[in-house]
Amino acid sequence: ATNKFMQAFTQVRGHFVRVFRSLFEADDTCDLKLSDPEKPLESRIEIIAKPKGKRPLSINQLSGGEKTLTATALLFSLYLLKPAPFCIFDEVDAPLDDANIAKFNNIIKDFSKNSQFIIVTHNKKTMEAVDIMYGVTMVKGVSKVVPVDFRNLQAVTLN
Amino acid sequence: ATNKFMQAFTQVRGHFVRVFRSLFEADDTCDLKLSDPEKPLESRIEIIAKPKGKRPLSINQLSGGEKTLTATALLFSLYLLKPAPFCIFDEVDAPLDDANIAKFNNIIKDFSKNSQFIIVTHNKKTMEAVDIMYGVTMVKGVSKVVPVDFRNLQAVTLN
Amino acid sequence: MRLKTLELRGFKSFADKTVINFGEDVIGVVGSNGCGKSNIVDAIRWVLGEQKTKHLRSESMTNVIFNGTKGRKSAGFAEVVLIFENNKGILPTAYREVSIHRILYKDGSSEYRLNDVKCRLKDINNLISDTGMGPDSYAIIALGMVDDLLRDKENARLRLFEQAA
Amino acid sequence: MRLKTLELRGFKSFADKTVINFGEDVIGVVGSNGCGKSNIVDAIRWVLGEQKTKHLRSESMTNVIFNGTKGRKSAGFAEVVLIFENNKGILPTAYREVSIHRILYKDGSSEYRLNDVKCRLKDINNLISDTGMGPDSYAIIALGMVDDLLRDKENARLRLFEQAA
Ligand SMILES: Nc1ncnc2c1ncn2[C@@H]1O[C@H](COP(=O)(O)OP(=O)(O)OP(=O)(O)O)[C@@H](O)[C@H]1O
Ligand SMILES: Nc1ncnc2c1ncn2[C@@H]1O[C@H](COP(=O)(O)OP(=O)(O)OP(=O)(O)O)[C@@H](O)[C@H]1O
Ligand SMILES: [Mg+2]
Ligand SMILES: [Mg+2]
Repeated sequence: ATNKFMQAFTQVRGHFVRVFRSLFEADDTCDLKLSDPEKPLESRIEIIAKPKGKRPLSINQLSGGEKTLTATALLFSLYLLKPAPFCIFDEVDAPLDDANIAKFNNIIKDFSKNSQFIIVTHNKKTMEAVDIMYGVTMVKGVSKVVPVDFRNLQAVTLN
Repeated sequence: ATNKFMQAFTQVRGHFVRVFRSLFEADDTCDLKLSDPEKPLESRIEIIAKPKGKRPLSINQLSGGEKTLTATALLFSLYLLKPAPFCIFDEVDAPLDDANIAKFNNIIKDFSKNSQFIIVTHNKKTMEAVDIMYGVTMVKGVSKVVPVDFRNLQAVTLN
Repeated sequence: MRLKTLELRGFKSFADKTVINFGEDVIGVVGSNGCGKSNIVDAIRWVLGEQKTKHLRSESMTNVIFNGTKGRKSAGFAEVVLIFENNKGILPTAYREVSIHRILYKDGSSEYRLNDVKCRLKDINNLISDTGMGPDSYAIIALGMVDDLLRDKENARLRLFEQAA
Repeated sequence: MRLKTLELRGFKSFADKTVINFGEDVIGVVGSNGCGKSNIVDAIRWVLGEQKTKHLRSESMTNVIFNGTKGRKSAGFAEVVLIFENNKGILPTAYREVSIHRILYKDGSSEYRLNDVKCRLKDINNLISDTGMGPDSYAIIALGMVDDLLRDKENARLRLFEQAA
C-alpha cells in the first residue's frame, strides 16, 4: 500500500511542479512534500510555493490570488493522476486578476479535451472563454435556466 | 451599561433595516435580534435576512453574493452609529454581480462625504467609481506604487 | 463518459422542472447573485449521493426541498436526475446511457433509481465511486474547497490525494 | 480627520521607501495578484498598533520585515509612517497634523513615535482607540472579516458592535 501511495505521490508531485510553473513562472520553486516520509500514510502533505522569485516563509504569506492559483495547481495535479469525467468550478476565478484568469481558462481549455468543465462565474473574460453559456434567472423566488449569448447576457446578469 | 447598550443596539438595528433595503429590495424582511434580550451583554447578535421575498431558514442558505451584501449592510450599520475616519475594503466586491457592485459603489459614494474610503479591487466597474487610483506593481519581488489613470491601467493590472 | 442532461424539480430554488443540456466541453453558468447557480452545483453533488448537509449549505436534508415564497407554497419533494453517456464504458454497465435519479420527500423518505430501476443509495455510490465522481471528489471545486486545501483543514490534502490515487 | 500620507519602508514587499498620498475621498488600489495591495492594508493595520500576527498573515511579527529575494537581501527593519490631518479635533491634541510612526528591527525590538517624539505602543493605542480606527475596527473590511461576521465566529458581531457603541 505504501509503495502504491509513493508511486502516486511522485506522479502528483511531478504534475504539481509543471502546472504551478505554467500558472506562475517557468523557473519558479515549488514542491509537494510529505511531513513524514517514513510513514507516508500518516503524513500531511506540505506545499512549497515560491512564485516569481519570491521567498515566502509559508504559503500563508502569499496573496489571495496566489493562494487560489496554488490550490488550483494542486487540484489539477490530482486531476491529471486520475481525470474526473467532469469538473465544476464555482466562482474560483473571483480573486484572480485578468492575466491569471487568462491562464486559468487556457488550462481548462487544454483539459477540456478529456473532460467536461462547468464554470460558474461573474467574470466577463471567463465568459468569453467558454463554449456555451447558460443563464440562471430568478423570478419571485423561483429559478429557471435560459441559454445565453452575448446579446441577452446583460439582461441575465443585471437582474 | 445595559441601557446604553440597548440604545445603541436599537439604532444599529434601524440602520441595518435601511441599508439592507437599499442593497436589496425596499420591502424586504430583515432584522437584527439579540439571542437573549433579558441579558443583552451576554447575547449573540442574530441576523434575519430575507432578500427579494425569499424565505431562507437562516442566512446560511443565502448565496455567496447575498451573504457578502448582508454582512456589508451590518458593517455599514455599525459605521453609521460611529463613523470611522476611514474605511478599507479589500476585494469585498469579488463575489458581487454587476448590479450589486453598482449599489455597493453608490453607498460608498454617499458615505464618502464623511469618511475616506480605500478600495482594493480587481473589478473594472469599481475602478470607474473611485476618485483616484493607485496602481501597485512588483518588480523582482519588490513592490512600488504608481498613480494610475485608465491609460496605463492595462499595464498595471496585466503584469 | 459525458454529462448529457440535468433535471431539477422542487430542488432548492428550482421549484419548476428545469432541464439543462450539457452538450459541450466547457459550459459557463452565469446570472446575478442569488439566482440559483450554486444550487445547480448542489443538485449535482446531491444526486451523486452527497449526504453531508453542510456541503449542501443546509442544516438538515429536507432543507433542499423548495421551501416556498410569499406567493407560492413549498414543494412536497425534491427531485434531481443526472444522465450520462457511458461512451467509454467507465461505468460498469451494458447501457449506453446511465441515469441517476434521487427523490427526497417532505417526510424524510427517499427514493433512488438507476436507469429507472429502484435501487439503494449504496448502489449509486458503488457505481460512481471509482470514477472520481463521488460528491467529495476534487472535481467539484467551490471556493470553499480551495480554502480547505490552503489551510489543510482536517488533512484535506491527503484525503483528496487518496481519492485520486 | 483625513488620511494624508502613508510611507512604507522595509515593510513586507515594500523594500524601498514608498509614499502614498491620500488626497481624495474614494481611493482605488489596483494591481495584479501578489503585487502588494493587501500588504498596504496590513501596513495601515500595523502602524495603528495591530499586535495579532494572524491579522497580518504572519506567523511571527518579524515576518513583516522585507525578507529578501533571489537578487536582494532582507531588510534590517520594517518602518511605516501614517500622517493624518487633525481637522476635526478628533484626536485630542493641539497639532494640526498627526504622524504615527512604527519601526520593528530584526532583533525584535520596536520603536514608536507620535509626531516624531518617541512613545510607547500604549500611547498610540490611547490616541486612536476612541476614533473607531483601532486595527480591529469595523472600518477595515478584508474579505475574511465578512466571513467572520457571517459565521459569527467567536461572537464577532457582538464584539464589533461593542467597539462601535
Ligand atoms: N430550499 C429552498 N427553497 C427555496 N429557495 C432556496 C432553497 N434553498 C436555497 N434557496 C435560495 O436560493 C438562493 C441561493 O441560490 P444560489 O446559492 O444558487 O445563488 P448563486 O446564483 O450561486 O448566487 P451567487 O452569485 O451570489 O453565488 C438563496 O437566495 C436561497 O434563499
Ligand atoms: N516580509 C516579506 N518580504 C517580502 N515579500 C513579502 C513579505 N511578506 C509578504 N510578501 C510578499 O507579498 C506578496 C503578497 O502581497 P499582497 O498580499 O499584498 O498581494 P495582493 O496585491 O493583495 O494580491 P491579490 O490580488 O492576490 O490579493 C506575496 O507574494 C508575498 O510573498
Ligand atoms: Mg454561488
Ligand atoms: Mg490581496
